[in-house]
Amino acid sequence: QRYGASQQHSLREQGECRIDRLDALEPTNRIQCEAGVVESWDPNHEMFQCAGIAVVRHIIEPNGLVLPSFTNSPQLTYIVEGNGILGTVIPGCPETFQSSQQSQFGPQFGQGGQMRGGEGQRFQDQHQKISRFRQGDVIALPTGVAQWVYNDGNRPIIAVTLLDVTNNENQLDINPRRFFLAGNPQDEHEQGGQQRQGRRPQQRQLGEEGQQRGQCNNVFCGFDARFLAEAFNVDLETARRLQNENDNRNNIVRVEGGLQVVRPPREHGGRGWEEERERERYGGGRYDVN
Amino acid sequence: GLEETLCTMRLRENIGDPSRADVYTQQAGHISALNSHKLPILYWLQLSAEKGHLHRNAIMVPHYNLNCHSVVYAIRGSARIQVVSDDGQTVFDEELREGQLVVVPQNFAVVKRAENEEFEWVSFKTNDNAMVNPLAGRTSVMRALPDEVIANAYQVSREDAKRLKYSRRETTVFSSNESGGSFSERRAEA
Repeated sequence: QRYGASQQHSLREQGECRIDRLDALEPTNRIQCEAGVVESWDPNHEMFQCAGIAVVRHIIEPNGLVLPSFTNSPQLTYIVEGNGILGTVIPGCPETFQSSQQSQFGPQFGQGGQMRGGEGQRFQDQHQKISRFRQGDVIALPTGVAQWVYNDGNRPIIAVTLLDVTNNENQLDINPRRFFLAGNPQDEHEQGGQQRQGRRPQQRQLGEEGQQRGQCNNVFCGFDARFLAEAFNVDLETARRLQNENDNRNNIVRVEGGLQVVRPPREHGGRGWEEERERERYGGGRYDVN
Repeated sequence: GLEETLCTMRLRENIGDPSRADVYTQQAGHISALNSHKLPILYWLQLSAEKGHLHRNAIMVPHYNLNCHSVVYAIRGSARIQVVSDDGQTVFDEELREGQLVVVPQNFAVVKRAENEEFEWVSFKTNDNAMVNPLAGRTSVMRALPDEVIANAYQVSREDAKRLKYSRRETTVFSSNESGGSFSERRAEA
């Protein structure tokens, strides 16, 4: 109850919740991305200020990948339409989805990041668990847990997300903030190009050797590329790619040829979503089959 | 029952002893965390602490605090620290010297590098069970992502995506003089 709850309390004291009229609102901000659209409702509207929430809607085209990001508050998403894949990054959790037999430490890289032979050649990929979602699903994500979404269906995904910015888990201010781990996206909660209240205008920092950097918004942009090169043990050029300078795809990008990730088959032995649903309905649970 | 609970509650725990470190590398340094699992009263206070020690030129990987703010106080030496906000803006890029402190807000990414001398710090965290998510290294966000997601996100080849995932094998701290190939991290022996 460090900031969020007290902030909400003070808002109420200031009369922010003395609303004498409620309105039905359409999204007020729209960001066109390479493979979709991000729409948001003005978080500064008194209704949202009173409730301490923000709302955003994603429309993700087939083969659209929502780049990894996390938020400063817990979020609850409802899938209005479509189906796809959700990947989450939970610190401390192992990479339990593996594509082949591999060494304990994955592929072997020598100095300068050169891949060695042997075990590395057998290695394909491993990552944290991913899951499928479909129309009607509710997805809950804690604060700070990074997520990515991919539309592997043949129709757009429409997802509405509530961000509970006055939740106790958020110790920042009540501005909804999305921290992008990749890409060069626009802030989905900035209204009509306006900066959020109290925020400084965008001021791109000088990169290494004092050179002016291009437009860049993800969290790696603020680090010196030399730090990144050391941290990832890669060459400077690869490290700079993390910063996605001048990438104009925004945060939903198109994956040509479809995204190949390690995942269980969509249907196995004739079992589809409907059958799974039946089993869940009658108490079988989703994980009862060994 | 107060005398059996409150009055006997442990109020003290040492995190300055390197032999009790939670993360230890011979070349780079060590880190000890104190949370409510180790000192239960912290559950009431909703606070925790971390003590770190970086050798010269060692780096603590870029990371962010999931559920708390962090106040970093330099005990000894100095380090270059960079802090990045949600819009990718560098909000701090300075040397933090002995006796100075900096507040790192929740979810803001931070990297520390000891420069020409050893760096010791204590961080006060505003959650009793503070959680950190590293952006690089063996337990990082990058390792958790499929390499195709990395390749498409950063517009790199799958080979480069694999390098970004696997080239840094340490978890938390590493020496920048190393090639990065050795896996030297281990727990300190008492």
